[in-house]
Amino acid sequence: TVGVVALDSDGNIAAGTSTGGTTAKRWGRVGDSPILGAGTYASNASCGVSATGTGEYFIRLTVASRICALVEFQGLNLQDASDQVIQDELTAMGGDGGIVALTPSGEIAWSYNTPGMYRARQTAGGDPVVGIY
Amino acid sequence: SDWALVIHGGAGVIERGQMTAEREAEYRAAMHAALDRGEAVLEAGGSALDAIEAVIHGMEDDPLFNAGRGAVFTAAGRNELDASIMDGATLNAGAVAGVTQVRHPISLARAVMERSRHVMLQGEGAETFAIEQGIEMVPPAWFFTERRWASMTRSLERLGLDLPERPEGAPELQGVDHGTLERDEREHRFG
Repeated sequence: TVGVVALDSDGNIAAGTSTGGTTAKRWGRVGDSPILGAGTYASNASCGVSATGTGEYFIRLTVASRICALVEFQGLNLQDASDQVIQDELTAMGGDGGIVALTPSGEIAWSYNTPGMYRARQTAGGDPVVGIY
Repeated sequence: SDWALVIHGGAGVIERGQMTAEREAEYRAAMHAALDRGEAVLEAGGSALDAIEAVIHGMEDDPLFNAGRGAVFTAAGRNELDASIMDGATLNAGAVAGVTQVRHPISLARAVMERSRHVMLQGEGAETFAIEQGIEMVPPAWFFTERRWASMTRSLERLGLDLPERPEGAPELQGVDHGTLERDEREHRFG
């Protein structure tokens, strides 16, 4: 799965996710990537999120929109909201995976409970950051 | 201009020491290239939606990632692709599921968002819409990679399920390094 959240110079957030699903899946299984609110969400009122992981858990928790709701309605900062959902709630359910997220103010977060996630970030005038582990 | 970009290329049991230096370098280069594509759009004043599409196009064409070319196979021996996109300015959104012949599913998701009354299209109907909208179509074999095929056959053997026929148009059978395959399966455990 791959995903991106972008903030443009007009202050607009967008998020996108694309995937091939899971190896040897059957019965027309659909994961979280195409499910808005679970694997992908964006709102200029809060943040944008793209997810990767075992989709069934992300669907049950509506992970992407849940993180944005914590930012919008509870005033959490983006990293705290992301960690609450991924490190606490998702992990407690037995789910695994991670997210990348971004707010209209340019705050960036990622959170994952797997040993690694391919991830990268950059801001205007800043240096690129790439991580794997 | 103030812009920002954050990208993921999947999560899994990726542990330092289990990945070869060559493979790690490939992934780091691919992630830097993805940032470069997004930066090019955003630095020029392009929209966040255009940046999303530009970044994901390259990743959908890169066999390193489980999206587009390089996607994993279903038990039926097909590559079934899903994508979604959402515009935070309007809360408009588009998504597609289970498409097999669309080179860039993210662009089809955007077309659903911008050129239909709907949010989510799936399967054959989504592909009919793609053709009507002039979205680039490719034969299913475009997405074929030997390592994903081998990974799928290993999974089916473990499950005791029948193996599907090799897809029409797939290249001649190539050898795969099963040690590398095991690493791949850990690195991309999740869809």
